[in-house]
Amino acid sequence: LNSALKNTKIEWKPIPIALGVTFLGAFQLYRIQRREKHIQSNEGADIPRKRERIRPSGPWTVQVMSTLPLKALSRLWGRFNELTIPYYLRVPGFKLYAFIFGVNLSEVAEPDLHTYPNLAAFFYRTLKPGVRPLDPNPHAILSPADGKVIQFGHIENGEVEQVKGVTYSLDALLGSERPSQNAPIADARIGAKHEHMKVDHEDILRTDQEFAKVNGITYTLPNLFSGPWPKHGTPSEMPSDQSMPAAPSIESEVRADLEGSEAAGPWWAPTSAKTPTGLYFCVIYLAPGDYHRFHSPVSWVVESRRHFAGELYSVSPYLQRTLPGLFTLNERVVLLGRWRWGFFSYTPVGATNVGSIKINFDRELRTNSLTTDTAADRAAHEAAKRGEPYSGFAEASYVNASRVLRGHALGRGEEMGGFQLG
Amino acid sequence: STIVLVFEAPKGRRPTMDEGEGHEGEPEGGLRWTITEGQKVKVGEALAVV
Repeated sequence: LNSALKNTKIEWKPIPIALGVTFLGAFQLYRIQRREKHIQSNEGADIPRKRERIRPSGPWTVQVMSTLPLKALSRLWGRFNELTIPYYLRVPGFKLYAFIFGVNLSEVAEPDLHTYPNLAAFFYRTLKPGVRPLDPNPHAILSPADGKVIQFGHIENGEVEQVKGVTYSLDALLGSERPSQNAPIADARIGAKHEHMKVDHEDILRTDQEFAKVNGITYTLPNLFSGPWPKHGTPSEMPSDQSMPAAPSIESEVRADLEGSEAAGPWWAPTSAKTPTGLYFCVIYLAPGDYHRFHSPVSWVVESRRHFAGELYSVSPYLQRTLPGLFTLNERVVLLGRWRWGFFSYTPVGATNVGSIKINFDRELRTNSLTTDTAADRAAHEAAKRGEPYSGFAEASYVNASRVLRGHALGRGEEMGGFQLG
Repeated sequence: STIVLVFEAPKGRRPTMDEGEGHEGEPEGGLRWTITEGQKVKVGEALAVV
């Protein structure tokens, strides 16, 4: 044995990619069959059924991809990118990455690239102040992220056109039910600033227009909802004294609009009866080299979020063309709320390389996590106990963030969160 | 990664015969997109104007 070990020549050869994919596919097929058997054996028992994986239709590339354990691969990718890079390899490594993916290093907030210990930190970089000026027009809807406009337009009959004529329904993207009044309250605090806001909410009812004073800055309802004010004119026309009960009237207006529309049509249908409105959509794709934090396009109030723990297919333009309903398959966080014209939703959709979606004002949210499935199972079990069907997402409300606004207020251009590797 | 925005906004209004000098023109008011498909955008640039 000794001589065999010493004298045998070892030759390392790479496993062909096709063989590796076949092996992974076969292994995944085995896992699926085993799971199906397990589910069948548990049928009729009290245990709620787990989320079933949706098999997408599409060309063979999509079929092969659907057999891969994409979430596990994504987590592995994340762990790999959190490994510390040796100090002297960081600058050449990040420069190579920047060259390949077109990163503008002059915009990066930290000029010394040595300070980024790994690719994950570099990927989630911040930018220098002032390099992304906001459009001066207060009526503009701003781009939430650096990226490419894939599609935009008007929604007809509740269907969003994905790309090249492929459509999917808003019910599938956002969920088919109205946000629940009984949804658990999310921990929406992000730091001292919002702790102060929370405390100062007690003053809202007394000071009418002002709703918070944070570090000497007074936040008012007009500067939260910039633009035409539904009842009292434009913000500049708002009287500066504190005699006008602005907050209660706006709240009651929004609430009356919402209540009036509950009976008719889908829950996401236009709510305002005063102005003829329609639903619009816009899809922005972020390439690997782009700045991966996202911002608020308008001033709005996030009332709740829905976490769909789906798959993590790539969202490249190629797959968006070939995989119908891609956005409704992938893991995503649907933020639901309202702005001055009514309904507003903001949905970051994860992908294989960037499965972790971070929302700055939601400390409880965990995406692409091993515990996500457990949370989904728990939600399914609780729904079964209440005798309700499981909707496929975990929901939480931000209603505690502000008692008057009934949600978390976001300013125009404010950073909301980002996509992280893995 | 991708971001999908779905939102409500005022619809454009077509001028009536009286207002539009005898013919119906393009919708006015409402939401007007300022982008094109495939365009690269940066944070803070206008996508549309209401």
